[in-house]
Amino acid sequence: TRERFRETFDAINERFQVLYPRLVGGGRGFLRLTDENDLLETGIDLIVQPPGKRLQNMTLMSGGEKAMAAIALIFAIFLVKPSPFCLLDEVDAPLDEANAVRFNEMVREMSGHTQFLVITHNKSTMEVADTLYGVTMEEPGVSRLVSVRLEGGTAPVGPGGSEVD
Amino acid sequence: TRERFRETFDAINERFQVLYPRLVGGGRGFLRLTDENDLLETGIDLIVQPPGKRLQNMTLMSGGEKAMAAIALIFAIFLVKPSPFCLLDEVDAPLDEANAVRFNEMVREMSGHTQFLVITHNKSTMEVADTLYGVTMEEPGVSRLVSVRLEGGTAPVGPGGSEVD
Amino acid sequence: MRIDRIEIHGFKSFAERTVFQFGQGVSCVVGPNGCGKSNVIDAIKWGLGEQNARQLRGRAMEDVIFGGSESRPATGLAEVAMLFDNGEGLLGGEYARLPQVEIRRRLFRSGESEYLINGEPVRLREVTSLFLDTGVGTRGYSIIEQGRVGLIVNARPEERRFLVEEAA
Amino acid sequence: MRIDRIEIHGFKSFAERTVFQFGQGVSCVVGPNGCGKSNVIDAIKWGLGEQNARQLRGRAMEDVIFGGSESRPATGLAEVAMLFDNGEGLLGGEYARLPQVEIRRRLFRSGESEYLINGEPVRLREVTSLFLDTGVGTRGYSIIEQGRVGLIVNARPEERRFLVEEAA
Ligand SMILES: Nc1ncnc2c1ncn2[C@@H]1O[C@H](COP(=O)(O)OP(=O)(O)OP(=O)(O)O)[C@@H](O)[C@H]1O
Ligand SMILES: Nc1ncnc2c1ncn2[C@@H]1O[C@H](COP(=O)(O)OP(=O)(O)OP(=O)(O)O)[C@@H](O)[C@H]1O
Ligand SMILES: [Mg+2]
Ligand SMILES: [Mg+2]
Repeated sequence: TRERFRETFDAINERFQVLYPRLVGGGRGFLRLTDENDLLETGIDLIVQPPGKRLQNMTLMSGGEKAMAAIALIFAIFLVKPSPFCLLDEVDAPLDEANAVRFNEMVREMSGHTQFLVITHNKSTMEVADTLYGVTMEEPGVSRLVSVRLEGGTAPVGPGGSEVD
Repeated sequence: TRERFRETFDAINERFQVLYPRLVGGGRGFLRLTDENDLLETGIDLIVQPPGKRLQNMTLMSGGEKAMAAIALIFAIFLVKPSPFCLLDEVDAPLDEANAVRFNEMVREMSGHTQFLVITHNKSTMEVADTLYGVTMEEPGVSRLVSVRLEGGTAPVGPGGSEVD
Repeated sequence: MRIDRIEIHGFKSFAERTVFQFGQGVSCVVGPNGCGKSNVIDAIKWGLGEQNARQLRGRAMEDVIFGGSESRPATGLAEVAMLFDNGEGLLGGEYARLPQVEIRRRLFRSGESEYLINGEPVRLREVTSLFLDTGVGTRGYSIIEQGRVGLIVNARPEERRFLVEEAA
Repeated sequence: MRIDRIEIHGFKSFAERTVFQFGQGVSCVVGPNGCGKSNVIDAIKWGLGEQNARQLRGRAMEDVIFGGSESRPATGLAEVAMLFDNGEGLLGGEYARLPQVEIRRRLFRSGESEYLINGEPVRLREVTSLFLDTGVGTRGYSIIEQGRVGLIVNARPEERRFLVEEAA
């Protein structure tokens, strides 16, 4: 319904305008309907201004800048329609160190209310984890859980993935 | 023309069958026409078998495995239709350390005949470079070349990008 | 409502029964390309009742059963179990008073399918209705698959409206 | 035939005249997100004569002229020059005997466009014909843009035929 779309759009837009600057360390961003008069068909534009740069449409932006805007949008929608857990598969792949650090800080903040499971190749993301699960394929084609590192130590894992004392 | 498509396809397929195992450290891969009888409309399937795993279609494979297959295909086409230079923008983004190392070895090998310009965030890729160009935006929105590291040393760069003695 | 534990057996590359025990805070899964990390995400989606094989990178649902490797034959069964902490009673209905609820799903190569809640055979709809109003599900923004950020980045304005519609 | 040198001025984020001097071996460009690395690739494509703004992430060709920042006004001109080593005589025609050939492209905000080879004003077609039979060009597999690997990965079999057609 038009009502519900408008309400949801406004709620997401509100969150996005707070999250985007926090995620990229400044600047501003907002969503804009391509057609205010046709709520059933309108598209949605993403307009952002990275810190110190000029306001622009997404197209000219860099790979990492686009990813940060998309992540801010995903988190904005997630906070409007929360779930007890959030699974992220390599969303930090295009991010440089500064952006990855801010991304991880936001995940830490949100982890107070949400259970996060994050898949990553990024060293700085691994560092903010409370528990680290290492998966390998020593035998090709067969996955195994080989280590669980809890804050402060690594617990070797026996067959079947259960911790070994 | 059908002739030319067939010849080019076969040449690329031949290269791909050599490049793929070299790139992923084993296994095998090949291209297959979806319709042998209709060379004007046929699609092309990519069938690969990572080392120790089973032969399978691309869909179930991992992000990094798919990227490696695509890179092998790109290099196969490049070698069939070579150019004096090759510009790669963050193609190593989804690769883990082992795959990145093999990718960089292949770039090094090909660099005998081809001038490579590689954009990357990956530390191991930076290590195989003969010359490293650092770009920054100290002044937001304005790019500058700030350092050129040649094998064995870093040359600071003055305004305008010219080397400073 | 947290996931306390996930058990994966015969699902995709997890030929051996593998248990992920979750604690407090942020969990991170790491490992080389192709080792099975995204398969863990697929296992969770599948365990929650995902019916579309393409959402699991497969072409038919049978694709999720371990298909063998160079040195090992295929298995005949895929199984995923998830144990939920239900301290807040968010998982309602007859389970509202239970401190933990376990859902388990099996798929046999014959095509036969089983769903169990706390060991009791149930229908798929009972699994999905268990999660009604909890925000848990296979759609929405609680599961961001590998490459999804790229899709959102490249979406045209008309495609992006879908993101809002799903949340509405 | 190597690129010896690239000069970028007023093109995208390169508000200041910037020179990349290339040596032997593999060159690597590094820096934080959004600092201008992919813009260097766009500059090379544009210098070679790219006519489609969308191939440069723009919507109109005017988008490649430095558009200003919070602290600096837009410029009125974008310019890219590339100096090629022509030791093998691959760049033919009247330039075949020259050890180096420089191509330069300018775009004014008025819409006026200039192409120069070794300082001589020429038409676009003379720039493109310079590279005929050298393998150099904006299409093909010598330039792999950010995200292109992902597109190839996700291409359907019918779309992939295009890869072979381009090379044929
Ligand atoms: N039914 C199946 N039987 C056996 N192996 C399977 C099955 N389905 C998928 N696989 C294998 O699982 C592997 C993919 O695993 P996954 O996508 O989890 O990797 P990943 O750890 O996420 O890697 P990346 O870091 O590259 O994303 C592939 O090698 C694929 O062949
Ligand atoms: N005409 C223009 N005027 C000013 N700035 C521009 C112009 N065109 C593009 N830019 C800016 O250039 C930046 C993008 O640069 P580029 O794509 O080269 O980044 P990058 O170094 O490749 O980053 P990443 O590592 O994230 O891919 C954007 O911030 C964009 O706003
Ligand atoms: Mg993965
Ligand atoms: Mg880039």
